[in-house]
Amino acid sequence: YVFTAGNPKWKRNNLTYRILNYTPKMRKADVDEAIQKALSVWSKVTPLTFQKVEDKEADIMISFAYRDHHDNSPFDGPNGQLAHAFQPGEGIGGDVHLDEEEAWTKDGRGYNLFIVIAHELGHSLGLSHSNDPGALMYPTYSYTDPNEFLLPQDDIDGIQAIYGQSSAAVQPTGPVTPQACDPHLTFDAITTLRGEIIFFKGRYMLRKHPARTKTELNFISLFWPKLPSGIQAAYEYVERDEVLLFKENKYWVLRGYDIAPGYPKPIYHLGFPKTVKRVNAAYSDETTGKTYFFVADRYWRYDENKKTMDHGYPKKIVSDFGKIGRVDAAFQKDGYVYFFHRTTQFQFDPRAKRIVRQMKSISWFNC
Amino acid sequence: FPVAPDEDEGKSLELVESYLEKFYDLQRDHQAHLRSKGKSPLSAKLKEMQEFFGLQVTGKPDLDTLEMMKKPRCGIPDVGQ
Repeated sequence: YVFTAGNPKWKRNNLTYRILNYTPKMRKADVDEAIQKALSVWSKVTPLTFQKVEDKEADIMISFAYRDHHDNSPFDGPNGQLAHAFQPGEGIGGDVHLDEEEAWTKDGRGYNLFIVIAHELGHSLGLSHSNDPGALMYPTYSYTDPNEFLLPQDDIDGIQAIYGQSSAAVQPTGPVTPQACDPHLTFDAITTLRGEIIFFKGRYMLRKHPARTKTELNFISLFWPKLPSGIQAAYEYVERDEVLLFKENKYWVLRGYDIAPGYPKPIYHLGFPKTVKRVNAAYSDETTGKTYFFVADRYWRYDENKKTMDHGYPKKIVSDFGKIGRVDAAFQKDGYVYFFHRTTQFQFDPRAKRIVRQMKSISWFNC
Repeated sequence: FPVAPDEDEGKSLELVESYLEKFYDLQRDHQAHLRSKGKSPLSAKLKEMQEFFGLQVTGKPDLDTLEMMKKPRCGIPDVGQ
């Protein structure tokens, strides 16, 4: 996180805000709700309070503006600059301006008003741009489902360094952006995808292309806005150029790079009993056309051609794969299966039916 | 993922200059500094921007850098006032 130069801050904790005008692109109530939610992002982790006022000057004046709106920072039409805000202070200090020519929405289409205003309010309170790609105060727009939004730890640390902690008995914490070479890094799910390897972690995906040394970190929502964060299992079925992604008792199908219509569907369509509530990991064996699903200490085997679960399952993982513990994530590459259990990775040879190597979970990232 | 089409170099340079002017305090003093010997302010600012975004620091407007500059973003500068 970065403080704005000169460390400006509000001298009071009880601040006021006023909405000067509304965008015609959203219902007034949705704009109000987006702004209230954006303010609560910051009030939840600090002693700050925000009271809405009408018809008088407020600390934070929020307005939608066109192009040149007489503050020396003209907007540039659709896309590009979405909004800006002014550091704490009298007059224009603290004010938030939103570019009226953007497609403001309350969901993943266009630009989500809540996300943008929450970011701008960070400036109104004295924060500058952070270079943490997962931070709310990162300069570029990225969509997160407002219902899943948690203020990242980098932003919490920044705003509390200015205003102190909230009075909540338990201090709220936020998600930390995964670092590819963090030895403690664990994964929610892993799959291959047309020659690349995609590692899922929270709302992020780490993408490893065989021809690139660097690992790319992106939000899952950047590519698949309709997918939730926290994907729990994933596997690629190369024959059909599909990737299946699992969370709780639902699964989605990626055909190529796009989510196939009609998903998510219940995992029970694949033949799981109702007692199974979630899938921990999965991989598909290209040579046999069999897919292996790992749930707690057991595993199922699914026949991709018959599209049914094989009989005689579930079986104990340890009986057929050895001491690999609970499987967080798995994928197959070049005939070997890689099982991830916390920060440990096991390379399993399905022909010899034994573990042939043990590595660190981050071994794929050229650290 | 689809590979970006080839860029029109002139357009790219305009994008780079206006981005660095807006968000990285590049002073555009209209001298032909792009061709002058020694350190180019533009290249130095480009490196600053690439470092901020965790891109490869090349000082050149490579594809990753141009893609980052095209991303919708906040109008506040990343450095300075």
